[in-house]
Amino acid sequence: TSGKLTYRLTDDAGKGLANVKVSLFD
Amino acid sequence: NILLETRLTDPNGLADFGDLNPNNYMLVADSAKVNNVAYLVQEYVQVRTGAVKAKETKVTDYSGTFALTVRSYNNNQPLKNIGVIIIPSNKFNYASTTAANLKVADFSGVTNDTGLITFKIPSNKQYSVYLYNTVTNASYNYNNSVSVQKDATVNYLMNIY
Repeated sequence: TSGKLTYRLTDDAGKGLANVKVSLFD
Repeated sequence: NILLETRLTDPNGLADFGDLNPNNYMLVADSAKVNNVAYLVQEYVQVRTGAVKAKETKVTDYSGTFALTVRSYNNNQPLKNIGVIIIPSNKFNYASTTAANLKVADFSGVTNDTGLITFKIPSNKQYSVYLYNTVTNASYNYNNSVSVQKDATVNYLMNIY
């Protein structure tokens, strides 16, 4: 009954930003 | 809101939260930097049963516009070529020199012929604005509490002698 979540952060050129802390809140 | 978990993005910028119960969640990233400027990203996502939500966000979308006009106290005329430094408030010290403020600035520039300078700055981030003489580097004035909402414009006026 679950779903999946991925989250990607990019700069203006679409390059991924590494080592960024992402917090998930209910 | 209750913190459920934290992840670090991988070299491709991806954080995989795996399996989650269907719900609306809030994602917060408070240390994402572009061009050495930190942005505050906060958004909601919905996770549905049996589905993969692949959310992708350009960090600099979390910006607003700060439009500053500098005028003279004496005659209210716009002042051109005034140095303007935009500093994260937690890095600003009113006693610092102009050179020291430039080192910790997120943005800087000079006013145009109409006394105006416009910056695209991170939203929901507290800034100090410091004005200085570009010839002598002497401080004119500062303001300690400026912020803009995402996609919004703040028109701001500062006067100097």
